Amino acid sequence: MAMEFLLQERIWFEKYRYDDAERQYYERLNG
Amino acid sequence: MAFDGGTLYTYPENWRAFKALIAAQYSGATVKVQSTPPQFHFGQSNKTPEFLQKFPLGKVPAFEGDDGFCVFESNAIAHYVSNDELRGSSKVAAAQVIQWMSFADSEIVPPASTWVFPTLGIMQYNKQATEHAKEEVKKVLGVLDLHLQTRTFLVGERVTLADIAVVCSLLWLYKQVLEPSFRQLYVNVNRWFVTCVNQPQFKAVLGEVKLCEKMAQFDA
Amino acid sequence: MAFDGGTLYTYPENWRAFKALIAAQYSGATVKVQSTPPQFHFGQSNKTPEFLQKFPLGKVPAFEGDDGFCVFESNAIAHYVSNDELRGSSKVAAAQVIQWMSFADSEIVPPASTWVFPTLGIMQYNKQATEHAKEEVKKVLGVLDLHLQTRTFLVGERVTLADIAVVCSLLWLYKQVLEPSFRQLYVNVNRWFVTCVNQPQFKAVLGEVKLCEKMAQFDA
Repeated sequence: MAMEFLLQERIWFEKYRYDDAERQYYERLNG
Repeated sequence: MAFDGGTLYTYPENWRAFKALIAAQYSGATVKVQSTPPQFHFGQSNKTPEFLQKFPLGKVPAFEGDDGFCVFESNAIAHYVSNDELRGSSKVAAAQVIQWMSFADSEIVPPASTWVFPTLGIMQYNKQATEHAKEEVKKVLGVLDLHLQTRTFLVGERVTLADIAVVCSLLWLYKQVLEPSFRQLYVNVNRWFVTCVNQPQFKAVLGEVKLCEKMAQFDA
Repeated sequence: MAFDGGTLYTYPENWRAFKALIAAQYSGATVKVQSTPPQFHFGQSNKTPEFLQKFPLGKVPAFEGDDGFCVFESNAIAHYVSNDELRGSSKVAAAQVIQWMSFADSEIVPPASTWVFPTLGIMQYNKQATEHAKEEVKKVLGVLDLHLQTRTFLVGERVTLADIAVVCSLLWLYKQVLEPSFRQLYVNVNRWFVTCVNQPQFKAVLGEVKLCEKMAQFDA
């Protein structure tokens, strides 16, 4: 039962994709 | 007004709620848990106008002090029911406690959930995402292992909220997927994790924490 | 050891670094910024063994005190360079400051990034994700608007780290996509946001913050 509740958690599963994209963007910007 | 205690609303076995409960074991704060019907029915009670008036996001864990003070977000609740020792008794220690609490939320929780949820059968398995999450978990454990090479606990010489927050964010990993062959590399983290969960204040909340023997695969 | 100042490593225009810089404007801490070559070249300097020895994640912002104390995670840095007023001078206020800092990271940053990144060309546009993010942002602004109905600032009567953290997490939204027709509903949030960014301590770091006039679409 507790497992089902875990699904209600707000987890940013895609965070790594956003982190990587942001890092690459600013690395490019800073040449 | 001196803080004496309050009520923690959550669903059962919520690792985010464990943070405040373990902190209260150290600080002596009286925290009553409401997590099962009839007192609290997750999915219904947290959607009532009365609850939303106190906790507008309707999220748990949520804490209501006996004095009526309401606070949400698990780190804020754990911080509130702690004592100065747990929060970090110096400016440097307090900053390090917040550093590791943020680290747990931003670096551990996302990959840990991506890896573990499919093994609990509550989320679709995605091979690429799981493999990526495993690499991120290795990186996180590597950072912790290096830090714990020369330390017993994450901040200073005693247990703080940093240890409590990071242990709670690692619980599912250690119970579900960090089998001996995977975790053997991170000897300092393993030692630190077992030391923490065997502290009476952790055990009072978590009970016996059995480390994973066989990496759980996704539960089709 | 009394804290006197230190160096903040980041790339230019990093909203996460702004939190510590605005906090330092209030606390009087001397924070030297290294964000451009030759002092600091994001993408190279943060990958050197020397940097990784101090900051094992290799992430920015990263702070190194003049006394050698190193701290990463933007909330921890901002907390460290703050004063007690900003951190919350009572237990209740300190918990509320952490509540709103966590709220910014867990409730604002994910949908804000999802909506704004494609308009900056940082990420691919995904219609469904963007529409969902817009609904999440509306919910977040609604919670803030309700809270700010009867308050000038998020915690107590003065600016705290809560305002600084939430303002910084909303910056891209207000500059890039919250056009007047979208934000008109959230009068209390607009008033609060404009009040904050017009404080001299915010302006010293952010300069003039121009609110979005036309919602930016994704930058194909």
